[in-house]
Amino acid sequence: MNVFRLAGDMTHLSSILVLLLKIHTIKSCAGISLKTQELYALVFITRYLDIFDRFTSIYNFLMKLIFLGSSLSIVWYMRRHKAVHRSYDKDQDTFRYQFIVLPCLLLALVINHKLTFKEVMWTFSLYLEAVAILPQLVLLQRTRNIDNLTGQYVFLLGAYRALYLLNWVYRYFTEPGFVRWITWIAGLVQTLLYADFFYYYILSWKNNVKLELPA
Amino acid sequence: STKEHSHDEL
Repeated sequence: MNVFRLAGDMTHLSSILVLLLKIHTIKSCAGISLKTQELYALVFITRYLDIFDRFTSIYNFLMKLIFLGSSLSIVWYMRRHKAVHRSYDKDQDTFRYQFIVLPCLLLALVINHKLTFKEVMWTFSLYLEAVAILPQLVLLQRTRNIDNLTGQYVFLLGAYRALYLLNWVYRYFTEPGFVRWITWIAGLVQTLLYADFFYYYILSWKNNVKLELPA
Repeated sequence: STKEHSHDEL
């Protein structure tokens, strides 16, 4: 564990807490893409299949439970909770995510470390996580006024993976033989997808104006 | 093939 990875995990956790805070307190998910939330739940389920048979540390175990629990409860809130579901804009959240899921699955079958079910699922979860934000970014472009919590949520989500990139650089130089091409490339693609959001987010923060993404 | 990867990261 290094400071970049811990900061990354804490940033990731806080992004989820910001979203849960928004949904639970103001009972609204306006501007949030249910498609992206469902993709994240799938990412965690396929990533943590080994939660019970490969024990790394208490920290690892607890964080996996938190990520699984929070992502599933967010999907539940947006689908089942009357008030929250009413605030969900399904006419705008129209990204057909089969165009994301299937290619990631095929790619995971072709490019992986080992052709076993768990390893392919783990690789699939990496590819899926890299592009899972797309429905949310598309929805942000369609959402006229993006509220602060939604902007903070997406920003923290992008920042966590950027911190993981620093973690991989650190581990590459401190741990001989630490090479994770699949993880690195997926993580780089994921972070690059946030590039223009970061640009407009920081601009809106600097000029103290409402965040707006050009359509 | 590469050695068994320990998925030690989240």
